Amino acid sequence: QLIVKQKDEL
Amino acid sequence: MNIFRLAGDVSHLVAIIILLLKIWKTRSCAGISGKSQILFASVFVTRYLDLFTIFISLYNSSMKIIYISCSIATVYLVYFKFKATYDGNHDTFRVEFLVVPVGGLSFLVNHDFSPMEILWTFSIYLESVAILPQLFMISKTGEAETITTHYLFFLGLYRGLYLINWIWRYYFEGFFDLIAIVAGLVQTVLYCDFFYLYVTKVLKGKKLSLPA
Repeated sequence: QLIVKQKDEL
Repeated sequence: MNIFRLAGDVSHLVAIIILLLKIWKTRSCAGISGKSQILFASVFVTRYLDLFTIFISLYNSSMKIIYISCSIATVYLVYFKFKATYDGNHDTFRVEFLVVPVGGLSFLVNHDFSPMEILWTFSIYLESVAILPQLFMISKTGEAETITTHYLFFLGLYRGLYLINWIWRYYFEGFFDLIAIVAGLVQTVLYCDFFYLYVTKVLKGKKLSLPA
Protein backbone atom coordinates (compact mmCIF):
# COMPACT_ATOMS: atom_id res chain seq x y z
CA GLN A 1 0.00 0.00 0.00
CA LEU A 2 1.51 3.25 -1.13
CA ILE A 3 1.25 6.30 1.05
CA VAL A 4 -0.47 8.92 -1.06
CA LYS A 5 0.55 11.99 0.82
CA GLN A 6 2.76 12.95 3.65
CA LYS A 7 3.60 16.61 3.67
CA ASP A 8 7.03 16.54 5.20
CA GLU A 9 8.58 17.97 2.05
CA LEU A 10 9.11 21.64 1.38
CA MET B 1 15.27 12.56 4.86
CA ASN B 2 17.68 11.37 2.21
CA ILE B 3 20.70 13.13 0.78
CA PHE B 4 18.90 14.10 -2.45
CA ARG B 5 16.07 15.76 -0.59
CA LEU B 6 18.51 17.65 1.67
CA ALA B 7 20.66 18.70 -1.29
CA GLY B 8 17.48 19.78 -3.08
CA ASP B 9 16.39 21.96 -0.17
CA VAL B 10 19.88 23.43 0.10
CA SER B 11 20.07 24.31 -3.59
CA HIS B 12 16.62 25.85 -3.35
CA LEU B 13 17.89 27.97 -0.48
CA VAL B 14 21.09 28.82 -2.40
CA ALA B 15 18.98 29.98 -5.37
CA ILE B 16 16.82 32.23 -3.19
CA ILE B 17 19.85 33.70 -1.40
CA ILE B 18 21.76 34.27 -4.67
CA LEU B 19 18.85 36.29 -6.00
CA LEU B 20 18.45 38.32 -2.82
CA LEU B 21 22.18 39.05 -2.64
CA LYS B 22 22.39 39.93 -6.32
CA ILE B 23 19.62 42.51 -5.93
CA TRP B 24 21.00 43.82 -2.65
CA LYS B 25 24.66 44.10 -3.70
CA THR B 26 24.00 45.63 -7.12
CA ARG B 27 21.13 47.75 -5.76
CA SER B 28 19.27 46.67 -8.87
CA CYS B 29 16.73 44.11 -9.96
CA ALA B 30 17.36 44.56 -13.68
CA GLY B 31 16.65 41.39 -15.61
CA ILE B 32 14.59 39.88 -12.80
CA SER B 33 10.95 39.08 -13.40
CA GLY B 34 8.96 40.58 -10.54
CA LYS B 35 6.02 38.50 -11.73
CA SER B 36 7.88 35.23 -11.19
CA GLN B 37 8.89 36.45 -7.75
CA ILE B 38 5.28 37.27 -6.84
CA LEU B 39 4.27 33.80 -8.05
CA PHE B 40 6.98 32.14 -5.94
CA ALA B 41 5.96 34.16 -2.88
CA SER B 42 2.35 33.06 -3.45
CA VAL B 43 3.54 29.47 -3.79
CA PHE B 44 5.22 29.57 -0.37
CA VAL B 45 2.41 31.41 1.38
CA THR B 46 -0.31 29.05 0.11
CA ARG B 47 1.74 25.90 0.69
CA TYR B 48 3.08 26.62 4.16
CA LEU B 49 -0.23 27.49 5.83
CA ASP B 50 0.29 24.19 7.65
CA LEU B 51 2.92 26.00 9.74
CA PHE B 52 -0.09 26.92 11.89
CA THR B 53 -1.70 23.48 11.95
CA ILE B 54 0.97 20.79 12.20
CA PHE B 55 4.51 20.56 13.47
CA ILE B 56 6.77 18.21 11.51
CA SER B 57 10.25 19.16 12.67
CA LEU B 58 12.32 22.16 13.60
CA TYR B 59 14.10 21.80 10.24
CA ASN B 60 10.79 21.77 8.38
CA SER B 61 9.33 24.81 10.14
CA SER B 62 12.50 26.89 9.98
CA MET B 63 13.02 26.23 6.27
CA LYS B 64 9.41 27.16 5.57
CA ILE B 65 9.79 30.41 7.49
CA ILE B 66 13.08 31.19 5.71
CA TYR B 67 11.59 30.50 2.26
CA ILE B 68 8.51 32.63 2.94
CA SER B 69 10.49 35.55 4.40
CA CYS B 70 13.12 35.53 1.66
CA SER B 71 10.55 35.38 -1.12
CA ILE B 72 8.53 38.22 0.37
CA ALA B 73 11.74 40.23 0.88
CA THR B 74 12.61 39.68 -2.79
CA VAL B 75 9.19 40.94 -3.90
CA TYR B 76 9.63 43.95 -1.63
CA LEU B 77 13.05 44.75 -3.13
CA VAL B 78 11.75 44.45 -6.70
CA TYR B 79 8.50 46.37 -6.32
CA PHE B 80 9.40 48.89 -3.63
CA LYS B 81 13.03 49.44 -2.63
CA PHE B 82 14.61 49.09 -6.08
CA LYS B 83 11.50 49.67 -8.17
CA ALA B 84 13.32 52.24 -10.33
CA THR B 85 15.61 49.50 -11.64
CA TYR B 86 12.82 47.03 -12.33
CA ASP B 87 12.53 46.15 -16.00
CA GLY B 88 8.72 46.19 -16.15
CA ASN B 89 8.67 46.77 -19.91
CA HIS B 90 10.20 43.38 -20.51
CA ASP B 91 8.27 41.60 -17.76
CA THR B 92 5.15 41.22 -19.84
CA PHE B 93 4.14 37.60 -19.34
CA ARG B 94 0.40 37.39 -18.70
CA VAL B 95 0.29 35.69 -15.30
CA GLU B 96 -3.48 35.23 -15.46
CA PHE B 97 -2.80 32.62 -18.14
CA LEU B 98 -1.01 30.64 -15.43
CA VAL B 99 -2.95 31.45 -12.29
CA VAL B 100 -6.44 30.84 -13.71
CA PRO B 101 -5.81 27.37 -15.22
CA VAL B 102 -3.69 26.37 -12.21
CA GLY B 103 -6.46 27.52 -9.86
CA GLY B 104 -9.05 25.59 -11.83
CA LEU B 105 -6.92 22.47 -11.97
CA SER B 106 -6.27 22.52 -8.24
CA PHE B 107 -10.05 22.41 -7.66
CA LEU B 108 -10.43 19.51 -10.08
CA VAL B 109 -7.38 17.35 -9.37
CA ASN B 110 -6.45 17.14 -5.69
CA HIS B 111 -6.05 14.58 -2.91
CA ASP B 112 -8.91 15.96 -0.86
CA PHE B 113 -11.50 18.64 -1.51
CA SER B 114 -10.72 20.83 1.49
CA PRO B 115 -9.49 24.45 1.58
CA MET B 116 -6.02 23.60 2.93
CA GLU B 117 -5.55 20.76 0.51
CA ILE B 118 -6.74 22.80 -2.49
CA LEU B 119 -4.35 25.63 -1.54
CA TRP B 120 -1.52 23.11 -1.18
CA THR B 121 -2.34 21.64 -4.60
CA PHE B 122 -2.58 25.15 -6.07
CA SER B 123 0.89 25.94 -4.75
CA ILE B 124 2.33 22.72 -6.19
CA TYR B 125 0.87 23.40 -9.64
CA LEU B 126 1.77 27.08 -9.51
CA GLU B 127 5.37 26.37 -8.54
CA SER B 128 5.80 24.16 -11.59
CA VAL B 129 5.11 27.10 -13.93
CA ALA B 130 6.11 30.09 -11.79
CA ILE B 131 9.45 30.47 -13.55
CA LEU B 132 7.81 31.05 -16.95
CA PRO B 133 7.61 34.87 -16.66
CA GLN B 134 11.35 34.89 -15.88
CA LEU B 135 12.21 32.61 -18.82
CA PHE B 136 9.89 34.67 -21.03
CA MET B 137 11.68 37.85 -19.98
CA ILE B 138 15.07 36.32 -20.85
CA SER B 139 13.78 35.16 -24.23
CA LYS B 140 12.45 38.66 -24.85
CA THR B 141 15.62 40.54 -23.98
CA GLY B 142 17.74 37.74 -25.46
CA GLU B 143 20.18 37.69 -22.56
CA ALA B 144 20.63 37.23 -18.85
CA GLU B 145 23.25 38.35 -16.38
CA THR B 146 25.50 35.49 -15.33
CA ILE B 147 24.39 35.74 -11.70
CA THR B 148 20.76 35.42 -12.82
CA THR B 149 21.68 32.23 -14.66
CA HIS B 150 23.29 30.85 -11.47
CA TYR B 151 20.01 31.57 -9.70
CA LEU B 152 18.09 29.67 -12.38
CA PHE B 153 20.59 26.83 -12.30
CA PHE B 154 20.16 26.25 -8.57
CA LEU B 155 16.40 26.52 -8.87
CA GLY B 156 16.43 23.87 -11.61
CA LEU B 157 18.91 21.72 -9.72
CA TYR B 158 16.56 21.74 -6.73
CA ARG B 159 13.75 20.32 -8.88
CA GLY B 160 16.02 17.71 -10.41
CA LEU B 161 17.20 16.58 -6.96
CA TYR B 162 13.62 16.35 -5.73
CA LEU B 163 12.84 14.00 -8.62
CA ILE B 164 15.67 11.71 -7.54
CA ASN B 165 14.42 12.05 -3.96
CA TRP B 166 10.98 10.80 -5.05
CA ILE B 167 12.46 7.81 -6.88
CA TRP B 168 14.44 7.06 -3.70
CA ARG B 169 11.41 7.43 -1.45
CA TYR B 170 9.28 5.30 -3.75
CA TYR B 171 11.76 2.43 -3.51
CA PHE B 172 12.72 2.72 0.13
CA GLU B 173 9.63 4.17 1.81
CA GLY B 174 6.80 3.36 -0.57
CA PHE B 175 6.18 7.10 -0.68
CA PHE B 176 4.38 8.27 -3.77
CA ASP B 177 2.58 11.55 -4.37
CA LEU B 178 1.40 11.70 -7.95
CA ILE B 179 0.43 15.39 -7.85
CA ALA B 180 3.84 16.46 -6.58
CA ILE B 181 5.66 14.11 -8.97
CA VAL B 182 3.82 15.16 -12.14
CA ALA B 183 4.11 18.86 -11.26
CA GLY B 184 7.79 18.35 -10.39
CA LEU B 185 8.42 16.65 -13.72
CA VAL B 186 6.77 19.50 -15.63
CA GLN B 187 8.81 22.00 -13.66
CA THR B 188 12.09 20.18 -14.30
CA VAL B 189 11.36 19.90 -18.02
CA LEU B 190 10.89 23.67 -18.22
CA TYR B 191 14.50 24.08 -17.09
CA CYS B 192 16.01 21.64 -19.59
CA ASP B 193 16.47 24.16 -22.38
CA PHE B 194 18.01 26.59 -19.93
CA PHE B 195 20.33 23.88 -18.52
CA TYR B 196 21.64 23.26 -22.00
CA LEU B 197 22.49 26.94 -22.47
CA TYR B 198 23.96 27.12 -18.96
CA VAL B 199 26.34 24.22 -19.58
CA THR B 200 27.31 25.19 -23.13
CA LYS B 201 27.70 28.93 -22.48
CA VAL B 202 27.79 30.13 -18.89
CA LEU B 203 30.06 27.39 -17.55
CA LYS B 204 32.49 28.17 -20.38
CA GLY B 205 32.70 31.74 -19.20
CA LYS B 206 30.35 33.26 -21.75
CA LYS B 207 27.35 35.41 -21.05
CA LEU B 208 24.02 33.82 -21.67
CA SER B 209 22.64 35.38 -24.82
CA LEU B 210 20.15 33.91 -27.21
CA PRO B 211 20.54 34.00 -30.99
CA ALA B 212 18.49 36.84 -32.45
